[in-house]
Amino acid sequence: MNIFRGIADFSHLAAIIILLHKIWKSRSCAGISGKSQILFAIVFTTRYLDLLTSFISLYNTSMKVIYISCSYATVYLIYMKFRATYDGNHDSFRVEFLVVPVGGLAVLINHDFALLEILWTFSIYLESVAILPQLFMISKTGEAETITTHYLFCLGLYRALYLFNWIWRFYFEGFFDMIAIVAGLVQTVLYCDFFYLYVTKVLKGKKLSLPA
Amino acid sequence: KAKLLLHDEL
Repeated sequence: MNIFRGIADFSHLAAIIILLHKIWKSRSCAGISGKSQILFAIVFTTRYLDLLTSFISLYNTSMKVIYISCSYATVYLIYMKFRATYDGNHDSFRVEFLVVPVGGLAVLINHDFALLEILWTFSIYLESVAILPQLFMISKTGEAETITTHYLFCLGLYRALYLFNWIWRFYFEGFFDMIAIVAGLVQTVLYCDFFYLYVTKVLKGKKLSLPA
Repeated sequence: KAKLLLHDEL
């Protein structure tokens, strides 16, 4: 573990909690893409199947359980409890255009042609594009609630910090995982436009609205 | 290459 990964995991956990809390407190999922949340639930489910096969540390196991349970709770709130507030018209990204190519790529490019490893690879590739329905929805509605922008900032920051974690681990441990690094780069690049708007608008107290 | 890959990151 290193400082970058520590802060990154904290930022990721914060994002997940911020979103769950926002939906629960406001009893509304307006402006939230249910499709992205379903993709994240799939990402965690396919990535953390090793909960059943290997134990790394109490931290590792507990964080995985927290991520999985919070993501399913979020999906439940969006599609069941507060489904009346779900804005399906603006959450119209065709996720099959993400899942199918990502699935194919995971079968073609992976570290080991074993089921758990292919699922892990699928999860890594899927996570890099899972936020697209949410970003697409914001571009369609033309705005985002401030709490949603904080959620997105923490979510984007987490994988950006993982990039530094991988630099650290390469330098100090000689460890690197090309699949995770390339996917992490793609994932972080997809947030760049949002990061710019977040820093130039939200941090100045303005509301995030498009076109800028 | 039946590498048993242990992914230690979240």
